[in-house]
Amino acid sequence: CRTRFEKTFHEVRENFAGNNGLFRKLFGGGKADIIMQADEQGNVDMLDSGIEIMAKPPGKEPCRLSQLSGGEKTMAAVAMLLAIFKTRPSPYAILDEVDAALDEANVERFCDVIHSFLDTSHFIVITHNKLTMQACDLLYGITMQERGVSKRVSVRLDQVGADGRIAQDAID
Amino acid sequence: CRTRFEKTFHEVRENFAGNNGLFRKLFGGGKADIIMQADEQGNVDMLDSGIEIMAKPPGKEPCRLSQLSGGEKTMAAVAMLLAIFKTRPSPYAILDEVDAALDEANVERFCDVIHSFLDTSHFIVITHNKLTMQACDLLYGITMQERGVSKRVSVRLDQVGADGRIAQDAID
Amino acid sequence: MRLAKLTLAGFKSFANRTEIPFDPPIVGIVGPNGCGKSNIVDAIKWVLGEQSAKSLRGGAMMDVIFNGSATRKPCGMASVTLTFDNPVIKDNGYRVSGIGYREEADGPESTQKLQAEPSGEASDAKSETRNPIPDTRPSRALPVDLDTVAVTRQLFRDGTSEYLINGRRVRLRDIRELFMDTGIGTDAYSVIEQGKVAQMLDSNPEQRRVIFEEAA
Amino acid sequence: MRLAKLTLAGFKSFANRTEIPFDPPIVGIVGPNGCGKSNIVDAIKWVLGEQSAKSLRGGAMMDVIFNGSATRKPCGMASVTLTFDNPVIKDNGYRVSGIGYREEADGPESTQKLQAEPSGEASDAKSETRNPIPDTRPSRALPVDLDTVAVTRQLFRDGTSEYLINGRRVRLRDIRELFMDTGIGTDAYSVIEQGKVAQMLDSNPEQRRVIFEEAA
Ligand SMILES: Nc1ncnc2c1ncn2[C@@H]1O[C@H](COP(=O)(O)OP(=O)(O)OP(=O)(O)O)[C@@H](O)[C@H]1O
Ligand SMILES: Nc1ncnc2c1ncn2[C@@H]1O[C@H](COP(=O)(O)OP(=O)(O)OP(=O)(O)O)[C@@H](O)[C@H]1O
Ligand SMILES: [Mg+2]
Ligand SMILES: [Mg+2]
Repeated sequence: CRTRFEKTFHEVRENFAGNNGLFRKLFGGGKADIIMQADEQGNVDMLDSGIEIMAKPPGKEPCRLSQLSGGEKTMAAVAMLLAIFKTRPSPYAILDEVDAALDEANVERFCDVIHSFLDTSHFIVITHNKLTMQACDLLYGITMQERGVSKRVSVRLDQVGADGRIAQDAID
Repeated sequence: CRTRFEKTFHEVRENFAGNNGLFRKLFGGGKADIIMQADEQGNVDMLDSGIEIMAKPPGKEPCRLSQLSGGEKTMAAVAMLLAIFKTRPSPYAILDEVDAALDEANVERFCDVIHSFLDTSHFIVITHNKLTMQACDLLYGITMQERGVSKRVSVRLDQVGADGRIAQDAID
Repeated sequence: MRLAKLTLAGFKSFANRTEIPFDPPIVGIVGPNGCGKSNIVDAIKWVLGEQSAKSLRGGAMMDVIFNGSATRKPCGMASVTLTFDNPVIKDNGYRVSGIGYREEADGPESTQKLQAEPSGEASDAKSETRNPIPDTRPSRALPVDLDTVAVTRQLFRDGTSEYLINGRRVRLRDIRELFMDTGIGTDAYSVIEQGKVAQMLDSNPEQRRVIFEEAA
Repeated sequence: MRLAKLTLAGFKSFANRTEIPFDPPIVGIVGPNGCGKSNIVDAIKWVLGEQSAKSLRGGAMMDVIFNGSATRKPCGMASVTLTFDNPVIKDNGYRVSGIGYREEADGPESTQKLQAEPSGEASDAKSETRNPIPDTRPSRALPVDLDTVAVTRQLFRDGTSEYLINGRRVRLRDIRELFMDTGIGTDAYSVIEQGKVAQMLDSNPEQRRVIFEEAA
């Protein structure tokens, strides 16, 4: 059990914080690390210690996760999720409005990185963001034409209004 | 103390759930209510009972707050905040990316409602949403031209790129 | 192994039977606030065995059954089916320690039948399962020797609930065993719910360990 | 009474002295991720007396001082000033029970001086404050007889921290008393932090009470 955890930990760490890791890909630079917290005596116990994450966005000083901005925290969390994914692929991933706090530069990097995972996993992405919609192979619109009752329709990008509303011709 | 709380409670309830209340304004219809939770014997103690909120978006069945969608919950929370504001005005309100989960139809209603509060309070609104930016009287851009160091510039709407980036001419 | 489609009927705001195919690698779901997008995520968590009503944003498990609208009466039951493609893996030497090796016990029997079904007379093989049979089945990601595997969960207004694999009743344990070691069903890292992105890292160092442990 | 402007220096990512005027009724703040928008919200909470480093997204209070960048050294102190317009209220009969009525005690004395300052010889009035003076000042929203009130908080690397009102050192208590009953300073409903909108209502019924109590 210990060796299995240790092996996973080091793999995820490499996938997250390595030079070609997901943190640097999503932030377009910078550095990160995942550290096992030592106890008072400085000992680290693989099976018991807590896990601390340090992040250094490009051009900034290293800081704790809590000091990152809302968008930076989202990018760091997505980088961590995908680093775990790389270590233990799962057939699908569901992301529900993960891009809500991101500006467009980060949305573009987010979409690029997702594309590099498509050979092992399927992604289901719920979004209000036009750029993310463009990165999808297929779009489903969910409408409540009959109030309170959801219906699925297939939509093309040009049928999704700026306000997320589905154009009438897609519904019919 | 009891009468003061009771008075505030009823005022906020009216401002939130009344026919011209903020819930109906933000949802464009529907119904809501704020209820004091009764204990097992059915007694309500103004100074001690918890507060339950029921919401009924237009065309749907009434439900608990936790069953609302992300966007609906945001609108209900903003309605509650502004209902309290109406009862006890404060000179300023700061809203940090409150519109992140909203579709454009809700952003428009959100901006309309904020405008009806301007005679008693100042609003400081942090946003990535173009529609919300349009509703502001003045826009400040925060940039990190020098990495890691924030600088304030004044911007016009046309100088804010789709990605939240501030145009170069605004920075100089 | 791929996620093929999701079918919902009477689940939350999906009163009508609705099919959502997931053929291409990235599928986007769009629509205005409150239209039912996150209910799809809840449906996938529910069919894979989610036990907490709170984590499905409800008060009680009954809250997943369509409870009516201005123009419709409530439904009597909620039903969700998740279908996976489970093709033969070109001989990569990867053997799944499938259900075929399990000793005969109550419950998995129905799953056992799943294996034997395709070749008909295997149902007499019951006595044989006492001695683990050499696994001659072609290897697949899910330990079921079929090209598609459909997992179903149903809940009735009277409180009875059922799990089914390809139409046969099974128990929750069988669903969990079906997906063991495939990364499916554990929420820790394959589902990011709305508004919970930053929370994954906001938690304290002990909770972060859990994410790593799930992955190990 | 209106929020007039915010001045930051050495506070989080605002290494340089930065002024942000709030003249019009709705001011929007825009910019890419990580540029410093939410740091402005933290600055306003901090200057009004926020005591929890965690609620300012830091580990220790020292984390609010600019800690350097690729091209700059860390700052030695963080300073934030919030300036309010405090015009005379056209006689609407609304009297603020200002500091003028308070019995002489330690601390508020410096605030007391604030009142007396503008008319020069009033500093001899110290003996008079034993008997509450009839409040002849024109009424204003903040109990300070000045058109603008500037509240400042500073923190030095060596740990010393100061509060100032219009340049005079005061204690946190004086700041709290200055804003009593004006709705300023209580976070419960005048600041919605990033990502915390839905949390306001997600909390349990007991916590919701607190929001109402703050307002009462
Ligand atoms: N059992 C149920 N029966 C009928 N409707 C339900 C049921 N449970 C939830 N709903 C409805 O589903 C809606 C929420 O849907 P959902 O959370 O999927 O919206 P969404 O599309 O994700 O919206 P957003 O973009 O705001 O996140 C609510 O309005 C709620 O009334
Ligand atoms: N003491 C400090 N010294 C220098 N920089 C700091 C300090 N504290 C925080 N920061 C920096 O401020 C940045 C966060 O800023 P902030 O949270 O205001 O961003 P934001 O504009 O709100 O972004 P978003 O749109 O993603 O929410 C972090 O990148 C962090 O490195
Ligand atoms: Mg949603
Ligand atoms: Mg922010």
